[in-house]
Amino acid sequence: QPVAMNAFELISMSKGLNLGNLFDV
Amino acid sequence: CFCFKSSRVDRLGYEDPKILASETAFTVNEVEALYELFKKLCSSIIKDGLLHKEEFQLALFQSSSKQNLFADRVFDLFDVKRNGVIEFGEFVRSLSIFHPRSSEADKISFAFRLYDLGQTGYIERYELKQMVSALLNESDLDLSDDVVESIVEKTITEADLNGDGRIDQEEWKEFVAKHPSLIKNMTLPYLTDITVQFPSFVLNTEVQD
Repeated sequence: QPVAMNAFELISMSKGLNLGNLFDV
Repeated sequence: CFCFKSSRVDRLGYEDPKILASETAFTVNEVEALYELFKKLCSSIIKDGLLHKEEFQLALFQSSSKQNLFADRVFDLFDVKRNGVIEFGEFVRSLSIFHPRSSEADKISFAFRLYDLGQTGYIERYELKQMVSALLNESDLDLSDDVVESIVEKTITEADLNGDGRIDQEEWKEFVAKHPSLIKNMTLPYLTDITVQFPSFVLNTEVQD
């Protein structure tokens, strides 16, 4: 539940922080 | 052999893998494999041997025009020289922080710099709200402003140990210690496997790890 998360837990879900995608070339 | 080496060194931003390996968590062969990845990433649009923001966004989102606050922050931190592009050395040194062998302290510090949007040495309340709003904009989550305010307030209250209304580096370390999942995305297990994923590095390698 997003409401139960702290702000940083929500932020860390951003696709912009998922650098694993850099390797899908 | 001389001509081969010379042509590699002349490439913009290229640095000796042995030096990069000595300064990072990577082995020489891993740095060479990263160069294979880097060449692919930085030849997707502009083809000048440097990683431009559009190419970085294209790799992350399969779109070169997608605006994302966090991708911008990551790009800016990788771009240590602040010249608008990521050179190979910058790419390797920054990615090294994400290596499973790198220290937790480095990961925590990098995450703090990422979230310290104004680079003031503090994560301010308005920055936290700005980041939560940015996350909601890129996701399907729909939370009212009151709920966002409440999440931000609760987080600041828990993290701000000295009561000055913002989060400093020490408070951030304490907060991560209580919530270790916050730096999970600072470790890319993939990096230990990079030579398997980009085996063509063996065609250019100068050493065998």
